[in-house]
Amino acid sequence: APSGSSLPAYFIKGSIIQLADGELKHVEDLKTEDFIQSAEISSELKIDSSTVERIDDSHTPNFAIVQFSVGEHRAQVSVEVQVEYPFFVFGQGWSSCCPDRTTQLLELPCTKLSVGDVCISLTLKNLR
Amino acid sequence: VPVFPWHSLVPFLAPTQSD
Repeated sequence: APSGSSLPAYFIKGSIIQLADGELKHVEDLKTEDFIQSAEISSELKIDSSTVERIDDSHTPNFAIVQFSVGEHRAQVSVEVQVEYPFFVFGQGWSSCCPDRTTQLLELPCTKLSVGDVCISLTLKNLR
Repeated sequence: VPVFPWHSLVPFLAPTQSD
C-alpha cells in the first residue's frame, strides 16, 4: 500500500468490504447497521459495545494505548494501536486518536476518538 | 481487486470469561 502507514490495506479509502450477506461496500461507506446486520447473520461472532475509558500516549512513537470497557460485564481491555488506527463508533463512524493522520495516510474520513465513545467490537457468540 | 470480509475491520476484544 502506498499509504505510509503499516495498517492493513482494508482501512484505505476505496477498499472493498464484503458484508455477511454478500453485499460489497467501500470501507468509507460502511454504516453502523452494516456491522450489526452482519453480526446477526454470523454464527460465531457477536457485536459488543466497547466504551473508551482512557486514551494514553504509548512509549512507542505514534502509538496510543486505548482502554475499553467491553460488553455488559464491563471487562477492562487495553489495546496498543497506531494513532491513525480507525475504530468504528456507533452511530458516528470511523474515529481515531489522530484523525488528521488517518485522513492523511489512509484517506479515510475520520473523527477524533474520545473518552466515552462507544465502539463496535467483536466477541465470540456463546457456544454453550 | 481484493475483497475483505467485514469482520477484518472490527477489533476482536475478548474479555476473560468469568461465568
